[in-house]
Amino acid sequence: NIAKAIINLAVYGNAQNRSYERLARFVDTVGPRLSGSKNLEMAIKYMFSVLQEDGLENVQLEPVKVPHWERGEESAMMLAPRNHSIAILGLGSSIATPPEGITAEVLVVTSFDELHKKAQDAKGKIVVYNQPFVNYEETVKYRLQGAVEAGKVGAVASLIRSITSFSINSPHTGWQQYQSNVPKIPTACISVEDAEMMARMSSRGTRIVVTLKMGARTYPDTVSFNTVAEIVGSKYPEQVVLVSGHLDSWDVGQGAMDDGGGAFISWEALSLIKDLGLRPKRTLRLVLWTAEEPGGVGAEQYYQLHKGKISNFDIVMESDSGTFMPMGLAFTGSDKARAILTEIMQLLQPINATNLYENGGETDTVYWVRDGIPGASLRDDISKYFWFHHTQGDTMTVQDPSQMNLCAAVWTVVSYVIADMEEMLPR
Amino acid sequence: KPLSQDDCYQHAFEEIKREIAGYS
Repeated sequence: NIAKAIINLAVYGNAQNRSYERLARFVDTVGPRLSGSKNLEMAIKYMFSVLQEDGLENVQLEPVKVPHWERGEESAMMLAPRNHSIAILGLGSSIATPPEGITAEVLVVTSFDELHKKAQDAKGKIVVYNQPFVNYEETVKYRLQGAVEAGKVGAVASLIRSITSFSINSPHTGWQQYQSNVPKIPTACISVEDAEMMARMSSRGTRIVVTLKMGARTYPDTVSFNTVAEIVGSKYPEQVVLVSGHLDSWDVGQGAMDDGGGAFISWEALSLIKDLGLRPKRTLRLVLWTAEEPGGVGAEQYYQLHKGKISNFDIVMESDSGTFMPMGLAFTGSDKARAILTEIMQLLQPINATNLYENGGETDTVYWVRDGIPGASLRDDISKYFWFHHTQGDTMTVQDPSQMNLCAAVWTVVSYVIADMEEMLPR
Repeated sequence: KPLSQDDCYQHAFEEIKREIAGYS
């Protein structure tokens, strides 16, 4: 009756709310944890210590090189047609403006196609993207590539509508990518409200002038660590079921949702199994990735370091899409493996989280999934996830202890059963 | 009559289902 015992302990028993309370203590103590920052270093030391105190095995730090970019003072002031302070968040890896800022007329576009059509008007201007929100995967390309596309046509800066379906004048940050053959221009996100207002002004033929100031700095790559802990398998200790979340976050809010929740339910999975006195046949390995936000940097180096033992990896699991009300798992793997996962998900009927969806790879596990290792990620109610994503609003206040209990139960039942079954999942 | 590959898989899968049911 192991699945029921896990659910009872996580949801109703002594471990109730534990992942929430651990996460609250962590984020209130450390705060946000940007790649390369002192805060992230402190967070890793903190986790190294508490995982040992929790009695987990083989607690270790695996060094990796990560980007180090720091936000400086930043502001955007509309000067024409009226004075208005524009809320901005500079994007990761953006260059700074000169100290006096960049003052220029604004060109508003709604798509890259429109920008290319108006390329001759863009020279010397600040390009404002007011692209509609379709979905995250589709729309995030404006944040990733907005500066490059604007730089190609001679713009002096880009301001990008935040990637969200809902806003209370809240800018959302994120990483962006320059291209080596394109002039680098400062780039930041603005709120949906300001993007729409400038689009309305522009459509009326109103001339808009903005002064943008950004004090960002990029430093050489620095050393960080993936944090690892295990429950060593009883029968096939060399074989691994990997559960994970990422420890780094953005430098705004607390990173409680992205991805504190995912990291802490992954820790909770090992704690619950240990508390129940269980030891699965194969090793259950917790990995808390570093530097996911700049593009899965810690995970890529982990893959390079460990891919020689890929035949021992049973499944890679990552929770990085919130820890709200769970609905089940997303899974990538063979039809035979999917059939087995479908059976395992039935163990979660008591908490109504039995669904199995497609596309189980996340940023940090995708390297393994591309090589044919089964991959799973938590699927939960993300209807509000992107409201808070990469904003000052990503705090403990958006987390719910009872929902985290349920997520921990899903994560633990699935990872334990896969780790304890006689056979590995078919590739 | 020897089991076909599909029969073998079905047989193995039934065993796996029983194994998983043992956790419930």
